Amino acid sequence: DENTKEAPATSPADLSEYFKQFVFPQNECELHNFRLSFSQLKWDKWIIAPHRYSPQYCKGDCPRVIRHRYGSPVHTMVQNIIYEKLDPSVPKPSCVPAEYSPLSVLTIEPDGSIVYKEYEDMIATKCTCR
Amino acid sequence: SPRSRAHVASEDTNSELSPLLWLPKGVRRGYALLPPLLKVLSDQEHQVWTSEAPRLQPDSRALRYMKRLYKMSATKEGIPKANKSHLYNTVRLFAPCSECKQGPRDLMKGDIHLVDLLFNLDRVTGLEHLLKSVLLYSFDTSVPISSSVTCTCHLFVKEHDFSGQVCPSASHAVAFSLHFEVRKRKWVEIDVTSFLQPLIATNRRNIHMAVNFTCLMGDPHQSTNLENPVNMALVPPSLLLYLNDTSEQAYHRWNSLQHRRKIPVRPRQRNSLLLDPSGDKGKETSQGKRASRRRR
Repeated sequence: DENTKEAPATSPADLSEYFKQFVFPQNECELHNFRLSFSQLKWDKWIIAPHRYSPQYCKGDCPRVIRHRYGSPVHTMVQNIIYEKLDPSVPKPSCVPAEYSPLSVLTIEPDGSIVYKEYEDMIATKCTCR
Repeated sequence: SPRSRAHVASEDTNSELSPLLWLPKGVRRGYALLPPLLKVLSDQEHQVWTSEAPRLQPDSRALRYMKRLYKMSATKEGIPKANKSHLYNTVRLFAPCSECKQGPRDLMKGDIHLVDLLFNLDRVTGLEHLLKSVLLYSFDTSVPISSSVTCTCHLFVKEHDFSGQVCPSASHAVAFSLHFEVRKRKWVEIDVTSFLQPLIATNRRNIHMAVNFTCLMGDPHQSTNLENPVNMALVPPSLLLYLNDTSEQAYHRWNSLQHRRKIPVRPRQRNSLLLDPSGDKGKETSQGKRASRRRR
């Protein structure tokens, strides 16, 4: 109710001000590319393949009113309300990976044997706010 | 022994790392990626890691074979291919780690190529379940091209009897015979799954076997007489294990496929359990043909 008191009932310009608080942030939460080569970590002696690995990462602001756009659960909105109205020490929802894809890795074991293994959740493919 | 060393190392690592980075209890150090990830995350360990003892280097042929398997199983970006024909999410290739000299008692009548092999399977973890095991021979191509060769392989598994003998004696044996065109193959895979299954199922860390592998020119099916033996410069075979790792870190193909598929899963006849590393495309069985025709 408080908010509605603020909402200007008459001039459209004020309306746009009012709705601006619901606009999504400029640098909103999204997936960012990141590519590394195992030689940077000096692991290329024992990781034979792949030569490069793109784990990606999530970065950006989460809007106050979050719903299906990020596939966020309702709890995310509740957390925002807790942060704004009840206890600012509770962190705002964060921009984090929501889905991953696996990665196949070919490595040399310490005893000289060779192993091909498929690892779960090694490449972020989608982000969410929660 | 290597095993106790690995065990001690994992304890050491845990005590030096901050408790936050300790490996969960019961998780064995065998997960190739986890320990280095944990070590890099705790900076003070970084130097220790780079100065660690060098790893034993595998045979270049084995490396070539596994790189080829990698290309067949994963995309350029390193993502496992979504073809549904293979269940494994782990493949391990072991080179034999020692050969015993044959005593007179051991030689079978007429055997000239008996090779004694010992494979150490310490790296296989308790959560890696065997799907298929293959003896992998690599051929040098000094055999005349476009010749047809027939090989027979006698395999003896050895048990240690406690008579104080350095090399164990043969216990039970099996014989395989296979025929192939040398022109096409650099590798020969001999499926020994049923033969080794009981040993590997009992978590045996060392597999000791003797292999007699002889090849003759010609093709018995085309009534050509099998001629003089082919002098194949054979490197002792490696042991290839196709495994299904049920640990959390491993990719479980079926889970993600089921997750993606909206329509309920209909049981379908799968005509081959595994991707054939040698590149042969699976032959669709008549049953498969009928099923696809019916679907069409």
